[in-house]
Amino acid sequence: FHLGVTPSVIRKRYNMTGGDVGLLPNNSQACAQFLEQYFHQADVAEFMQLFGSSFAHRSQVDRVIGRQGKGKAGLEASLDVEYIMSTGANISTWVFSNAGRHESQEPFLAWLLLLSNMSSLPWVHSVSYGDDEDSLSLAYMERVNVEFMKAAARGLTILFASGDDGAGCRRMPGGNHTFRPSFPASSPYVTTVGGTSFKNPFLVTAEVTDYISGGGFSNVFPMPDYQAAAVKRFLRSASKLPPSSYYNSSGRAYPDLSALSDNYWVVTNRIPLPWVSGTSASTPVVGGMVALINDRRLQRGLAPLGFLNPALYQLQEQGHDAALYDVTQGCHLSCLDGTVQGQGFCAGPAWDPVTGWGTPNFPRLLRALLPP
Amino acid sequence: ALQPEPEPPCRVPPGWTPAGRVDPGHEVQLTFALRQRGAGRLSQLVRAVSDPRSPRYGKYLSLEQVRDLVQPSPATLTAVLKWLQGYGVEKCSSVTTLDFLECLVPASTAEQLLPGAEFHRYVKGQRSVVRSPLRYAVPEELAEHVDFVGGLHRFPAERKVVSRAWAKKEMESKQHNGARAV
Repeated sequence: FHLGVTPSVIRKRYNMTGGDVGLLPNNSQACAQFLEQYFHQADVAEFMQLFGSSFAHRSQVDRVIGRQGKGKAGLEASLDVEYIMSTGANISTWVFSNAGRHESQEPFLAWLLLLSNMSSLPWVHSVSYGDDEDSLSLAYMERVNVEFMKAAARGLTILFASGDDGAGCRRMPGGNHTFRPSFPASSPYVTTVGGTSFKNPFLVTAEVTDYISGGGFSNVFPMPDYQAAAVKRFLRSASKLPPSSYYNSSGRAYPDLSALSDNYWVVTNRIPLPWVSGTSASTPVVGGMVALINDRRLQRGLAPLGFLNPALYQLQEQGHDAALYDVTQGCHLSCLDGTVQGQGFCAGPAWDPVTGWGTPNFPRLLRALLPP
Repeated sequence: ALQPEPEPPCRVPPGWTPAGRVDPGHEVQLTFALRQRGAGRLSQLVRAVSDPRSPRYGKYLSLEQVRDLVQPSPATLTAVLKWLQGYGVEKCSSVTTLDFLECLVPASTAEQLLPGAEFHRYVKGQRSVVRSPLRYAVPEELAEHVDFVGGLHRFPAERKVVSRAWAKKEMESKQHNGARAV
């Protein structure tokens, strides 16, 4: 029984034991959000005091890149830090903070320039940021996509929240509706994380979709090879699909995987807050786990995981089905109109555009990504 | 002049209030995304180092090796630097991969550099940004050297985390509005 998601609920659901904590001093992870918010080290310490007793952990962020002002802590910044340090427990954590930027600076762009200017960076970056594809220029998205390719070539794992508007909705000039994909979630060179909820909100049991989980198909980037078979299987076998006019079925499909995104406890400005939700919560949870798998790989002298998607989409064909809990129940939001009536895609077996491949079963995911 | 970002139409996100044009001497920060080389090669490399079945799996590049792959051509670097110096723009910094240039420029100079741009201040609560509500262009001879210029059109991201109660309220108001629209 539980009254909301805490680190021990997360670690229990995803089968992480007390021994699943970082051991290597030179491993690291990072989170970045671009709401120009602060996090407080005192909040992290309090959070770990309240919720961190069941696993070895750090109570302080090791490095802040950018300015941390004296303002109030922000909910998003606190959430990111507290949960990446809960699954990526005892791993050196950096925070890219862009509070107090120059008035005409674009915080997200500033972060990309940092990636191109720092030769030593954490291997895993959990990023809570997204915009509608149709609000951005093609030149900008294509160039940002190349920046993600540069990061992938260096072995960095970049995880983006899939967004909190379900499939999204856009009214076209003629009055028709279409779904509204989000960028950078739709970049083929990042790993996009969706959201789930507990089927019974008070028990650690099976997960169903979180109706806000962002997902769908890009209108800008074509479907990459690594996901073609999985997505085609979904489109062929789904019992119910929205009208094809609502989405571009040949676009990059996302999310790639998910984690719980509903009903989190967060400590911010020294106050424990319940009921915090969003894929900004599920993304750092997955980020911490990827950092922990890197820890085990580095101990074996193996390379870090880097750009995760090709390996992720091969798990099933390699017989590692159990590496992820397949979420097959529930749908997500979309347009409130007479045709789709507020419903976007629905979850299905294997990959789907609401939860991707599902949620991580840590020991099995570790086994799948750590060759014997 | 050519517009690197002709679409989508400029729009000020809800909640941001125009607070007038900035003074001509007010410094704005412009980020020039310079045209890179080697994107095709980079894409092949990413595939090779990220696919567990590939013999190159996990053999990642250093930042310096990525630079050697993508850095702009001498022609691009020369053309852009000459253009900026022609307007007296000198307070610039680059990055290791040489494919971005960040410059502090007086607004009046920036508006000459980027025909069509106009720098206005917008405020939202405690936050204030300077952006251009009008599309910018770059001289035709520079268009092949610049992917886009940051600091003109995109506003800061909005909040992403919702408390469930907040989401429900949002949903209800959308439903209410949505119903009316339908």
